[in-house]
Amino acid sequence: MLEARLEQAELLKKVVDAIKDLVQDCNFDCNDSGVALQAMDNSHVALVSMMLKSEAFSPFRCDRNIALGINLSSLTKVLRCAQNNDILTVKAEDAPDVVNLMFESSDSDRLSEYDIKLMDIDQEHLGIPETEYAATVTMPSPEFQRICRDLSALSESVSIECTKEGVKFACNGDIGSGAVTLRSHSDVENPDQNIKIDLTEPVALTFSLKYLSNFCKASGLAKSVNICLSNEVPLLVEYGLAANSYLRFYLAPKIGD
Amino acid sequence: ARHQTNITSYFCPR
Repeated sequence: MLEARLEQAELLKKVVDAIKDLVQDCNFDCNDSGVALQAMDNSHVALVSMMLKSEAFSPFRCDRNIALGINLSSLTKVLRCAQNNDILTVKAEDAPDVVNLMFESSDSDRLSEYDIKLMDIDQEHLGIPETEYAATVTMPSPEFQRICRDLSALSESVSIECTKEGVKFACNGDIGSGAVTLRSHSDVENPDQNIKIDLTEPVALTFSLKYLSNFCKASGLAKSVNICLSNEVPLLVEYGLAANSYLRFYLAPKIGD
Repeated sequence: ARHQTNITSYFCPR
Protein backbone atom coordinates (compact mmCIF):
# COMPACT_ATOMS: atom_id res chain seq x y z
CA MET A 1 0.00 0.00 0.00
CA LEU A 2 0.91 3.64 -0.42
CA GLU A 3 0.95 6.14 2.40
CA ALA A 4 2.65 9.46 1.79
CA ARG A 5 2.42 12.50 4.03
CA LEU A 6 3.33 16.00 2.92
CA GLU A 7 3.85 18.71 5.55
CA GLN A 8 2.17 21.24 3.31
CA ALA A 9 -0.57 20.56 0.78
CA GLU A 10 0.68 23.66 -1.05
CA LEU A 11 3.40 21.67 -2.86
CA LEU A 12 0.98 19.26 -4.57
CA LYS A 13 -1.56 22.04 -5.18
CA LYS A 14 1.07 24.10 -7.00
CA VAL A 15 2.47 21.16 -8.99
CA VAL A 16 -0.98 20.13 -10.23
CA ASP A 17 -1.89 23.75 -10.98
CA ALA A 18 1.27 24.09 -13.04
CA ILE A 19 0.62 21.06 -15.25
CA LYS A 20 -3.16 20.72 -15.46
CA ASP A 21 -3.52 22.89 -18.56
CA LEU A 22 -0.86 20.88 -20.37
CA VAL A 23 -1.87 17.32 -19.50
CA GLN A 24 -5.28 15.98 -18.49
CA ASP A 25 -5.12 12.33 -17.41
CA CYS A 26 -1.90 10.90 -16.03
CA ASN A 27 -0.42 8.13 -14.01
CA PHE A 28 1.26 8.95 -10.74
CA ASP A 29 3.79 6.11 -10.57
CA CYS A 30 4.53 5.30 -6.95
CA ASN A 31 7.35 3.08 -5.71
CA ASP A 32 9.78 3.08 -2.80
CA SER A 33 11.81 5.93 -4.32
CA GLY A 34 8.83 8.29 -4.46
CA VAL A 35 6.09 9.51 -6.77
CA ALA A 36 6.85 10.12 -10.45
CA LEU A 37 4.77 11.39 -13.33
CA GLN A 38 5.53 11.57 -17.02
CA ALA A 39 3.02 12.83 -19.55
CA MET A 40 2.92 14.41 -22.99
CA ASP A 41 0.50 17.11 -24.04
CA ASN A 42 -2.16 16.12 -26.61
CA SER A 43 -0.16 17.44 -29.55
CA HIS A 44 2.98 15.57 -28.46
CA VAL A 45 5.02 18.76 -28.50
CA ALA A 46 5.80 18.99 -24.78
CA LEU A 47 6.56 16.49 -22.05
CA VAL A 48 6.10 16.93 -18.31
CA SER A 49 8.30 14.95 -15.95
CA MET A 50 7.79 15.25 -12.22
CA MET A 51 9.63 13.48 -9.44
CA LEU A 52 8.69 13.81 -5.79
CA LYS A 53 11.33 11.79 -3.96
CA SER A 54 10.35 9.76 -0.92
CA GLU A 55 12.45 12.21 1.19
CA ALA A 56 9.99 14.96 0.28
CA PHE A 57 7.41 13.07 2.35
CA SER A 58 7.46 12.18 5.99
CA PRO A 59 6.64 9.41 6.43
CA PHE A 60 6.65 7.70 3.03
CA ARG A 61 5.66 4.09 2.58
CA CYS A 62 5.11 2.26 -0.70
CA ASP A 63 5.63 -1.51 -0.67
CA ARG A 64 5.19 -2.18 -4.36
CA ASN A 65 4.78 -0.31 -7.66
CA ILE A 66 1.39 1.36 -7.84
CA ALA A 67 0.20 3.44 -10.80
CA LEU A 68 -2.49 5.91 -9.79
CA GLY A 69 -4.33 6.98 -12.95
CA ILE A 70 -5.83 10.35 -12.11
CA ASN A 71 -7.75 12.98 -14.04
CA LEU A 72 -6.05 16.25 -13.12
CA SER A 73 -9.21 18.30 -13.24
CA SER A 74 -10.75 15.94 -10.65
CA LEU A 75 -7.58 16.18 -8.57
CA THR A 76 -7.71 19.99 -8.81
CA LYS A 77 -11.29 20.00 -7.52
CA VAL A 78 -10.26 17.98 -4.47
CA LEU A 79 -7.01 19.87 -3.84
CA ARG A 80 -9.02 23.13 -3.79
CA CYS A 81 -10.58 21.73 -0.61
CA ALA A 82 -7.17 21.83 1.08
CA GLN A 83 -5.59 24.90 2.65
CA ASN A 84 -1.98 25.57 1.67
CA ASN A 85 -0.75 24.85 5.18
CA ASP A 86 -2.76 21.66 5.67
CA ILE A 87 -0.90 18.42 6.18
CA LEU A 88 -1.72 16.20 3.21
CA THR A 89 -1.74 12.41 3.37
CA VAL A 90 -2.20 10.35 0.22
CA LYS A 91 -3.26 6.73 0.66
CA ALA A 92 -3.97 3.88 -1.73
CA GLU A 93 -4.27 0.11 -1.58
CA ASP A 94 -2.06 -2.15 -3.69
CA ALA A 95 -4.56 -2.59 -6.53
CA PRO A 96 -6.67 0.48 -5.89
CA ASP A 97 -9.96 1.74 -7.34
CA VAL A 98 -9.62 5.01 -5.49
CA VAL A 99 -6.95 7.22 -4.01
CA ASN A 100 -7.64 8.75 -0.63
CA LEU A 101 -6.55 12.28 0.22
CA MET A 102 -6.67 13.50 3.78
CA PHE A 103 -6.17 17.14 4.77
CA GLU A 104 -5.39 18.02 8.37
CA SER A 105 -5.29 21.55 9.63
CA SER A 106 -2.09 22.13 11.57
CA ASP A 107 -3.69 24.60 13.97
CA SER A 108 -7.25 23.33 14.36
CA ASP A 109 -8.88 19.96 14.70
CA ARG A 110 -10.32 19.84 11.21
CA LEU A 111 -9.80 16.63 9.28
CA SER A 112 -11.10 16.32 5.70
CA GLU A 113 -11.10 13.16 3.64
CA TYR A 114 -11.72 12.73 -0.06
CA ASP A 115 -11.60 9.73 -2.41
CA ILE A 116 -10.94 10.17 -6.10
CA LYS A 117 -11.91 7.38 -8.51
CA LEU A 118 -8.93 6.11 -10.45
CA MET A 119 -8.74 5.55 -14.19
CA ASP A 120 -6.91 3.01 -16.31
CA ILE A 121 -4.49 5.08 -18.30
CA ASP A 122 -2.49 3.42 -21.01
CA GLN A 123 0.37 5.84 -21.17
CA GLU A 124 3.36 5.71 -23.45
CA HIS A 125 6.55 6.17 -21.45
CA LEU A 126 9.36 7.92 -23.26
CA GLY A 127 13.02 7.34 -22.55
CA ILE A 128 14.69 10.69 -21.94
CA PRO A 129 18.39 10.38 -22.79
CA GLU A 130 20.97 11.77 -20.35
CA THR A 131 22.05 14.98 -22.04
CA GLU A 132 25.07 17.20 -21.47
CA TYR A 133 23.46 20.45 -22.53
CA ALA A 134 25.52 22.95 -24.51
CA ALA A 135 24.03 25.79 -22.49
CA THR A 136 22.35 26.00 -19.09
CA VAL A 137 20.84 29.30 -18.02
CA THR A 138 19.83 29.69 -14.38
CA MET A 139 17.67 32.74 -13.79
CA PRO A 140 14.90 34.02 -11.50
CA SER A 141 11.69 32.20 -12.42
CA PRO A 142 9.55 35.40 -12.38
CA GLU A 143 11.98 37.02 -14.84
CA PHE A 144 11.63 34.11 -17.27
CA GLN A 145 7.86 34.24 -16.87
CA ARG A 146 7.82 37.95 -17.67
CA ILE A 147 10.00 37.58 -20.76
CA CYS A 148 7.70 34.84 -22.11
CA ARG A 149 4.62 36.95 -21.38
CA ASP A 150 6.06 40.11 -22.91
CA LEU A 151 7.26 38.44 -26.10
CA SER A 152 3.95 36.51 -26.45
CA ALA A 153 2.27 39.85 -27.13
CA LEU A 154 4.34 40.19 -30.31
CA SER A 155 4.84 36.71 -31.65
CA GLU A 156 4.03 33.01 -31.39
CA SER A 157 7.70 32.01 -31.34
CA VAL A 158 10.86 33.01 -29.55
CA SER A 159 14.42 32.36 -30.56
CA ILE A 160 16.74 31.66 -27.64
CA GLU A 161 20.35 32.31 -28.44
CA CYS A 162 23.15 31.60 -25.97
CA THR A 163 26.63 32.90 -26.61
CA LYS A 164 29.45 33.88 -24.31
CA GLU A 165 27.97 37.40 -24.41
CA GLY A 166 24.78 36.21 -22.73
CA VAL A 167 21.36 34.82 -23.54
CA LYS A 168 19.07 36.58 -26.00
CA PHE A 169 15.32 35.96 -26.24
CA ALA A 170 14.11 37.43 -29.53
CA CYS A 171 10.87 37.44 -31.45
CA ASN A 172 9.47 38.77 -34.69
CA GLY A 173 5.77 39.39 -35.31
CA ASP A 174 3.24 41.34 -37.37
CA ILE A 175 3.55 44.56 -35.37
CA GLY A 176 7.33 44.43 -35.07
CA SER A 177 10.05 42.66 -33.18
CA GLY A 178 11.49 42.48 -29.69
CA ALA A 179 14.47 41.09 -27.83
CA VAL A 180 15.60 40.72 -24.24
CA THR A 181 19.27 40.02 -23.56
CA LEU A 182 20.54 38.86 -20.18
CA ARG A 183 24.13 38.63 -19.06
CA SER A 184 25.57 36.65 -16.17
CA HIS A 185 24.86 38.54 -12.99
CA SER A 186 25.78 37.82 -9.41
CA ASP A 187 24.14 39.66 -6.53
CA VAL A 188 25.56 38.70 -3.14
CA GLU A 189 22.83 40.56 -1.24
CA ASN A 190 20.08 39.05 -3.36
CA PRO A 191 21.16 35.62 -4.65
CA ASP A 192 17.61 34.94 -5.93
CA GLN A 193 18.32 37.51 -8.62
CA ASN A 194 21.45 35.74 -9.91
CA ILE A 195 21.74 34.86 -13.56
CA LYS A 196 24.22 32.15 -14.42
CA ILE A 197 25.06 31.03 -17.92
CA ASP A 198 27.05 27.81 -18.32
CA LEU A 199 28.09 27.47 -21.91
CA THR A 200 30.16 24.82 -23.65
CA GLU A 201 29.14 25.89 -27.15
CA PRO A 202 26.87 28.54 -28.65
CA VAL A 203 23.23 27.51 -29.17
CA ALA A 204 20.33 29.03 -31.06
CA LEU A 205 16.88 27.44 -31.12
CA THR A 206 13.29 28.53 -31.70
CA PHE A 207 10.34 27.56 -29.51
CA SER A 208 6.61 28.12 -29.20
CA LEU A 209 5.83 30.87 -26.67
CA LYS A 210 2.44 29.33 -25.94
CA TYR A 211 4.11 26.28 -24.43
CA LEU A 212 6.82 28.25 -22.63
CA SER A 213 4.18 30.49 -21.04
CA ASN A 214 2.37 27.36 -19.95
CA PHE A 215 5.52 26.00 -18.27
CA CYS A 216 5.88 29.31 -16.41
CA LYS A 217 2.77 28.44 -14.39
CA ALA A 218 5.29 26.54 -12.25
CA SER A 219 7.08 29.79 -11.32
CA GLY A 220 5.56 29.78 -7.83
CA LEU A 221 7.30 26.48 -7.05
CA ALA A 222 10.89 27.72 -7.23
CA LYS A 223 12.65 31.08 -7.09
CA SER A 224 14.91 30.13 -9.96
CA VAL A 225 14.55 28.10 -13.13
CA ASN A 226 17.12 26.19 -15.20
CA ILE A 227 16.78 26.49 -18.95
CA CYS A 228 18.91 23.87 -20.71
CA LEU A 229 19.59 23.94 -24.43
CA SER A 230 21.49 21.96 -27.00
CA ASN A 231 21.20 22.36 -30.73
CA GLU A 232 18.57 20.12 -32.31
CA VAL A 233 17.19 18.62 -29.10
CA PRO A 234 14.20 19.57 -26.93
CA LEU A 235 14.59 22.42 -24.47
CA LEU A 236 14.49 21.51 -20.79
CA VAL A 237 12.88 23.93 -18.35
CA GLU A 238 13.47 22.73 -14.80
CA TYR A 239 12.05 23.88 -11.49
CA GLY A 240 13.89 22.37 -8.55
CA LEU A 241 11.78 21.35 -5.55
CA ALA A 242 12.79 20.47 -1.99
CA ALA A 243 14.46 17.09 -1.26
CA ASN A 244 16.03 16.67 -4.73
CA SER A 245 12.59 16.61 -6.29
CA TYR A 246 11.79 18.43 -9.51
CA LEU A 247 9.26 19.49 -12.08
CA ARG A 248 10.68 19.37 -15.62
CA PHE A 249 9.20 20.41 -18.92
CA TYR A 250 10.63 19.40 -22.28
CA LEU A 251 9.70 21.27 -25.43
CA ALA A 252 10.41 20.19 -29.01
CA PRO A 253 11.96 22.99 -31.08
CA LYS A 254 10.56 24.64 -34.20
CA ILE A 255 12.79 23.97 -37.17
CA GLY A 256 13.30 25.14 -40.75
CA ASP A 257 13.24 28.66 -42.15
CA ALA B 1 8.19 29.28 -42.07
CA ARG B 2 9.38 27.17 -39.18
CA HIS B 3 7.40 24.14 -38.23
CA GLN B 4 6.83 22.62 -34.82
CA THR B 5 8.53 19.26 -34.29
CA ASN B 6 7.18 16.52 -32.02
CA ILE B 7 8.77 15.40 -28.78
CA THR B 8 8.42 11.77 -29.93
CA SER B 9 10.95 12.38 -32.71
CA TYR B 10 13.59 12.99 -30.01
CA PHE B 11 12.58 10.70 -27.16
CA CYS B 12 11.81 7.07 -27.92
CA PRO B 13 9.09 4.94 -26.33
CA ARG B 14 10.49 2.79 -23.57
